[in-house]
Amino acid sequence: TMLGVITTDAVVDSDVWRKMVQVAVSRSFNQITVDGDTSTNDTVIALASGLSGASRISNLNGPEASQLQSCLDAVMQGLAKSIAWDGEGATCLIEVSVKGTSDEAEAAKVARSVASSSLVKAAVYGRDPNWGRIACAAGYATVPFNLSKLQISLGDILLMDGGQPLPFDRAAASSYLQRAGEEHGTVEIRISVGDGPGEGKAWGCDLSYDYVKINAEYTT
Amino acid sequence: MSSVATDAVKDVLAANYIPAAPILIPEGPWQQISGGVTAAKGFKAAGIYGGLRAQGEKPDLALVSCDVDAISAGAFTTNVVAAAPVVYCKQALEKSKTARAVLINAGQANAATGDAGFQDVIECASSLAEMLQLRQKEILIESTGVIGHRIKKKALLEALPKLVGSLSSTIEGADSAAVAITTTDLVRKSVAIESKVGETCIRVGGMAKGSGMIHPNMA
Repeated sequence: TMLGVITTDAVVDSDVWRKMVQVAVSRSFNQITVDGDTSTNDTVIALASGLSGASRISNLNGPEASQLQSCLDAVMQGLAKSIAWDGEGATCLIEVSVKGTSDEAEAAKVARSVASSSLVKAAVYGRDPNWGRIACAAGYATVPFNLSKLQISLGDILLMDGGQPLPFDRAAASSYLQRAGEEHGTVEIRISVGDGPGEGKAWGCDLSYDYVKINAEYTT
Repeated sequence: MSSVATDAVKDVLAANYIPAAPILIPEGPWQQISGGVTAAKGFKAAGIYGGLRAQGEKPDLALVSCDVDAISAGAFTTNVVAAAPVVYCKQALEKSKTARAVLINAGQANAATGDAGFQDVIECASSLAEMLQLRQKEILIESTGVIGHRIKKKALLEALPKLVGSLSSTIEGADSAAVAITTTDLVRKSVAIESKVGETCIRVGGMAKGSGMIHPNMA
């Protein structure tokens, strides 16, 4: 289960605030995954006191609204990433960035499909630069794209381009994963599926033996 | 003096029960500040041990309150087996555009607990409302923990006076609340930023928990 409480002193109308919060949730908490199980209790409550004395935000389109939206996105993304970073048994955070789809929602869907894949997560834990599993998880995200446009990088190491697998330094790629695991850092998977304007991210973590151990013992 | 000192020490101890998570905020026209949910004006928080957890004495009861009627919003699981606090909050947000407090317990999820579990939420919300001299619908509730178990209501109700008495707008208040909402988390998750809206400085802060059963689809 994830729970969140967000507070601000911005001055904002109710209907605007409720829409902003849902947008920020779709760009943050709804884009994380540890084990694919959607809890019975997931909740984010967001409260605005209005005590900053700033100008009132009464519609979504003004500059103040987009300033507040970007602050809300940033705080929720920071918290969402810390949940994925702290996934049960995790040794590293996995950040999946996708671009080239027709819109933000499609890119988010492909990114979350890759971040959710147990095979991708297990490969990261095994420090295996398994680009095939990443391509497979992108392929079953139910977002159509032209395979000949598929590009996959692990950090700065290009593994696939134009839908073709590339020769790459396997040892370097594996030590990139190894280092991230040792530092409890971030593994970046970057995917491009075309030339569209859509971009999105998702966050997850690697799948370790400890995940099973923790959940075999933590009874429901 | 010794009792006040003891409580202050307890706040610091509660806040440091588990280390802070590294929070990776994207770049933007803001700077990160300390304080979590208490950074923004008008907010107080507390986190204490209320005897709800199955084992250990890590804080397990949190409260976030606002000095004024705060504009409220919420996003909730779309899991059909929604927990009692989720059903309660959705109804409260439909009835009122504002709220004054969020009460959070760890230990029991109060999910799949039927009508009795829903009554437990109502009783906790109305008891806290009475203590804070607010209306029940201004109190929102979140729970996390073992599914199928009702909350340890007696312990929770008995801990409310101490929880309310611990409310503070300090960083320790925010951090102790961030600890109290955790379950299998290894770190507490709390962050705040300061930025400008128009010409005025505003603050946005937050806390979160989560480590397992994580694939949110909230709406």
